[in-house]
Amino acid sequence: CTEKYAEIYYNRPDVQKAMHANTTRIPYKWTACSETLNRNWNDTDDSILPIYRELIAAGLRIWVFSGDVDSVVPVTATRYSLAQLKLSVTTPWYPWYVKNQVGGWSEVYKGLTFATVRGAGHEVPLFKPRAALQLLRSFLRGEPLPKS
Amino acid sequence: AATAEADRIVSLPGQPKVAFRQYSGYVTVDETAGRALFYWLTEAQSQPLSKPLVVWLNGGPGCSSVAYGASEEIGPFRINKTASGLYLNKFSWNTEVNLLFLETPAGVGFSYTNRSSDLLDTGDHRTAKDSLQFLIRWMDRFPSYKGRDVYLTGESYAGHYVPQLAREIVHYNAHSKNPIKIKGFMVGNAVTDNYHDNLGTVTYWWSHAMISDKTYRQLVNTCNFRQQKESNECESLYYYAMDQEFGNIDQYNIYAPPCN
Repeated sequence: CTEKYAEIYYNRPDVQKAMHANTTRIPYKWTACSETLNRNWNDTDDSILPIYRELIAAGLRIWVFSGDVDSVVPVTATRYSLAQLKLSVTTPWYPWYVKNQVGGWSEVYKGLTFATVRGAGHEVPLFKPRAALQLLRSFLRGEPLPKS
Repeated sequence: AATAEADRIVSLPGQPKVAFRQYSGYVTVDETAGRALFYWLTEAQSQPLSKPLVVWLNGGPGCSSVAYGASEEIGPFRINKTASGLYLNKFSWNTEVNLLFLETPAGVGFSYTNRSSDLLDTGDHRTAKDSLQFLIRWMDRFPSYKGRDVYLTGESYAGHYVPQLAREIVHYNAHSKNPIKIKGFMVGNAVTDNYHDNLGTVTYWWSHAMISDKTYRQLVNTCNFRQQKESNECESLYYYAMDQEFGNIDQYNIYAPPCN
């Protein structure tokens, strides 16, 4: 429920002043999610996979992770979608480790790395902060997640 | 540099003392409409000049990277229960990188537009264009980040924003004298492909024993999974599954009670 704390903190005038925020006196409270935008979202791509193909071809480093106790955009959804890219495997499926615990499982493809994060919900760094930091470190180095 | 210093945060109310620098403020992305995006930069805790820039976007659409990414996921501070102050997050990503939280599109969080109709017709396209404009102009304000490695990260509906912005940057770089040195992107629990996401989602519900065989079969046989708006029959199956069979859980973390 921590977003409740944010709803209070970021509406405090002293916080907004310190952050140089709300300088134009926006006619609505700061809120974590805008219902207006969400309900009136105008255009959305049916699929992002064509962009993945274009950016893999452009040589960008692409990592996709999935917290495996989220049911809103769950790990099975991501796996079904990534499977459509039909990428060749360079490092077959293996458990990755963080602080002697299974952090999740990972598979490295030509052009993309996929990893699950065990026990993490939709906001992976909220539930598994240490594992999320390991994800960042390995991503920045361009190295597969640790095998032990 | 003058405006960068004007954006410098001396200290947030109730913030513990920190050694890294932080900045926040607005970058105008469309003068005609008066659209400006709000950002919060927390520089790396050590040797910031030698560290890459990581941009974090939350999804929704319509949700704030300050509310989620910064304040409960990867940022250096957590908000305490009474919202009277902050405490440190020892697994903050600014232990490794310079971390930029962007509230996009206009209408999210502190980001605003003077043309109120923008709130009723913004989508993927405008969000990607405005976010690119933001980065280009932000780097003019923080020129030390020009030529620095840039990575885009995010989660959920930012599974759209992040690749779409990455593509905008790649296209911009193709004819720019000041290319943005984007190295890659990383997304989590990312909205990716409507049909396969939706099919995978109901399969996850069934394989994690959240719904009955009967409901699973009905969903797979009734729903189209391709379009934004499903049939009424399909919609009512979804509601039944969530209300009656999931029951009282946090769908974002299925083994936990909901946040009331």
